[in-house]
Amino acid sequence: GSKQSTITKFFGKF
Amino acid sequence: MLELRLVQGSLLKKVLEATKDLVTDANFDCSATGFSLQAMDSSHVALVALLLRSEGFEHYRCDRNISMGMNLNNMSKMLKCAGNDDIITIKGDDGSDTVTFMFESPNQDKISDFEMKLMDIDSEHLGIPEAEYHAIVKMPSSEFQRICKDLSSIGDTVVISVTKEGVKFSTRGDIGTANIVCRQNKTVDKPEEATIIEMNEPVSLTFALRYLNSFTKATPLSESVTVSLSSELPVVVEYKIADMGYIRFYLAPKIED
Repeated sequence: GSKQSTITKFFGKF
Repeated sequence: MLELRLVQGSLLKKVLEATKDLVTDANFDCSATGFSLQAMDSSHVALVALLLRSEGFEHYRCDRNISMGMNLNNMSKMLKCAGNDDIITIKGDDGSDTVTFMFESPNQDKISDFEMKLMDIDSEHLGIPEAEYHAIVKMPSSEFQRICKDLSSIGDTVVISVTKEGVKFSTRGDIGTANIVCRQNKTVDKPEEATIIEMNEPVSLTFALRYLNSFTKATPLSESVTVSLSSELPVVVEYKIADMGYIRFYLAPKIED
């Protein structure tokens, strides 16, 4: 199965 | 003091229609560059980034950088009261907890102002790195909307694959499977009708159709859409806003366990 990733996994906090 | 006069007020109405279902509350940032917004949906799966450059406004006064927290549903309610041909002016005062939207009819015979309460929003601003994308597909926005809508009646997720053959959108569900292949097509009457595929290397990613369908609410903003894909990066779905900027949607991929 596949799992939904999140934006914060890719883009760091500013 | 903030005063932004947008002759093509319908653009702001369309921006709200494109974002209000994805994001509930957001900070609009105003600086010398322009009027912008960056916000994630509540589950942090999608991110919207909007830029309306200052040059695109007929009058743009922003004395100092200001961030205004707004409930997008409430903002949409107010902007729906503006006519499609109305000029919209956004006004704000330093330290004020309200923003005013002024609507002027094209022949100046009706002028309305709506004052909306602002809210304090603790939002995290994310740094979006410049990325080299494996493939960039430009296609008519109506076509992309149609594909996302059609596939969501079959399945919940779409696999977007770009190869030398073109871009393939695939889904599967309880009733069966579907594959739609779009090939590059530059031989069209108008440039916005073209499908252009730039591929550095083949790429294939899986996304939730629910979000892509939500992004296509921006279709009225632009005749064409650009979909940028890179393995294991969020896809970027960009609608250019004529002469002003863009609205970009980022969607995190589904990843194999």
